[in-house]
Amino acid sequence: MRVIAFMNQKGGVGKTTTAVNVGAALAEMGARVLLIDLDSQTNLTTYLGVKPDVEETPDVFSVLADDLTFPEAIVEVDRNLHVVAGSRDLANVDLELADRPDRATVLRDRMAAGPLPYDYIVLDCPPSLGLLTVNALTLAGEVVIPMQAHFLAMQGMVKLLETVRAVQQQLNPRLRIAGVVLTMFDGNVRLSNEVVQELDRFFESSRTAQQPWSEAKLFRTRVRRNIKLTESPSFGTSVLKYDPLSNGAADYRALAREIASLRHTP
Amino acid sequence: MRVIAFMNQKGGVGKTTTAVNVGAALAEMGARVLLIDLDSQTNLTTYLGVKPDVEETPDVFSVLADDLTFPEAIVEVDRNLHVVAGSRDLANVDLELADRPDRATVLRDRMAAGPLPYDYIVLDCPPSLGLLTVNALTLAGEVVIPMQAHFLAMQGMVKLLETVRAVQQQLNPRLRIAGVVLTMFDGNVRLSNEVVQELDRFFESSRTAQQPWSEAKLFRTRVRRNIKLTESPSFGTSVLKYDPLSNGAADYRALAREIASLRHTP
Ligand SMILES: Nc1ncnc2c1ncn2[C@@H]1O[C@H](COP(=O)(O)OP(=O)(O)OP(=O)(O)O)[C@@H](O)[C@H]1O
Ligand SMILES: Nc1ncnc2c1ncn2[C@@H]1O[C@H](COP(=O)(O)OP(=O)(O)OP(=O)(O)O)[C@@H](O)[C@H]1O
Ligand SMILES: [Mg+2]
Ligand SMILES: [Mg+2]
Repeated sequence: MRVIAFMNQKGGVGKTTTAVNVGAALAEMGARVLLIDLDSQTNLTTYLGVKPDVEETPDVFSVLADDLTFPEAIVEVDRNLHVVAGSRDLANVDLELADRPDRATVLRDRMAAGPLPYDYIVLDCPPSLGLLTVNALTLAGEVVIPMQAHFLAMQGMVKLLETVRAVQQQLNPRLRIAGVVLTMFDGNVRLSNEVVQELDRFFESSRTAQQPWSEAKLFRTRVRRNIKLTESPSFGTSVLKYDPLSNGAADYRALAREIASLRHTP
Repeated sequence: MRVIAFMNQKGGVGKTTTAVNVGAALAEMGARVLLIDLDSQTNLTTYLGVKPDVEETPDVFSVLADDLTFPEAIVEVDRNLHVVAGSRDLANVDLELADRPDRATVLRDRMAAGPLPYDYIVLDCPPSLGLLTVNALTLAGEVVIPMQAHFLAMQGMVKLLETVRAVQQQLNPRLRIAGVVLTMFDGNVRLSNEVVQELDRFFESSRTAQQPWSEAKLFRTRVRRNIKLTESPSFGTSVLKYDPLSNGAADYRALAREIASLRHTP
């Protein structure tokens, strides 16, 4: 089973859009996929047509802070595609768990209580490096970083890498960065190609270092800007079902194939 | 003096880009403007060419948590345009201030220590509804909400309005929502015009209610998607100086005029 966290503290870079559509593409390929929404905005939950913050929808906060088990929190949204919903309570996790010694590993501990029959677990993180993202990194084996090819987006890379390294060293030695995927990409823009070169140089230069990103790369697939990706959430379904022939569907199928073919330590 | 908070917990909607360029446009019009970076990503600080997290740059965290005064934290970046830098420590504010009874008003209390000679104070908020955003709302008289005309972006409106109302009722009775500004706007997209109608309907229907958004509106200015806005941060200056004739510069000058002409209670 592979556990992949889609994280980046920079807001609006396409974490949720990538987690949903990569998850859906892996499920389409026949893999059993569980998506977990760790963001109090509950965008992943809504994206897939599940109603957050209502009585009938179990959520991950109840698993972390109360006695709900993971199997009780799972909702099926499509063949091979299951979801654990987020909730607005997640915004209080940093304060709720502040005094607990296991605050950084509670997600992993609750998951360990009963192994789940999935090939992939996909974690959508909030735009921050707080306790929920740390919990995602403690559970995950791999990190995928959605990023826009913009100057402001590159600024946050150092802090992101430091956070991943700190979790790897203190909490989760198997944690690795699989790579960066450029989203809303426009190849005609000079700045975009400068960012590509800078990222390629950075990953090449880290090959010899013993860091969680030594095997990381820039994914060959660039996800192009595509209006269908902004529309599909309003239909409660991935872009693969909303518009199977769109650029968005093609790019996320290609990215899922790249991720599926990565060599990984189980 | 007017204090305006640019906030929206949805990530990547253009909070920083709007705060910087509206601030710069107001300064260009002759107003004395202070920008405060309340985001641990320090994007506003970097956008204006100030180096965050170094010895020689004072920052707002030191004002909030230590003994630095506001006047000591101010850096001049242009005629009429001053900045108080952010820092990575801001990420720990929720935990650092958790036990303090004044944790929601510490920004306002520190500001009250010495009146500052500005016509506008502009606050850039992080993508969350945590303690820093609450502090911004406690100090501010007005809120401007940058928003993309996307389905996922609209989802968060209810929580955003609830947070503003809670702060108005418990901490800051003068707080008002000035309006929503649509960013990265593309008028050719059907979804965009549906969002415009929905927001117009919502604000019209709230006219009679006694809510902090009863006088709010959708700003007439829509900020168009413009590549110059993604490039100007890498030159450490607002788009007004980087490319004065661009759509980005034109839209932000128009928005600043709209904001300047709003009737407001001092
Ligand atoms: N390739 C794309 N083309 C066009 N629009 C996109 C694309 N990817 C994402 N979007 C849109 O951009 C916005 C931001 O994407 P998304 O919400 O997935 O980012 P995020 O990183 O999860 O944001 P947050 O930081 O708030 O969690 C959304 O409105 C989404 O519909
Ligand atoms: N009108 C625009 N046209 C094109 N690009 C834009 C526009 N406004 C903002 N951007 C780009 O979109 C990205 C997000 O903008 P920005 O960082 O200002 O959003 P934010 O809401 O402050 O993000 P965060 O939630 O991370 O604080 C940036 O890379 C910025 O350069
Ligand atoms: Mg998201
Ligand atoms: Mg910002």
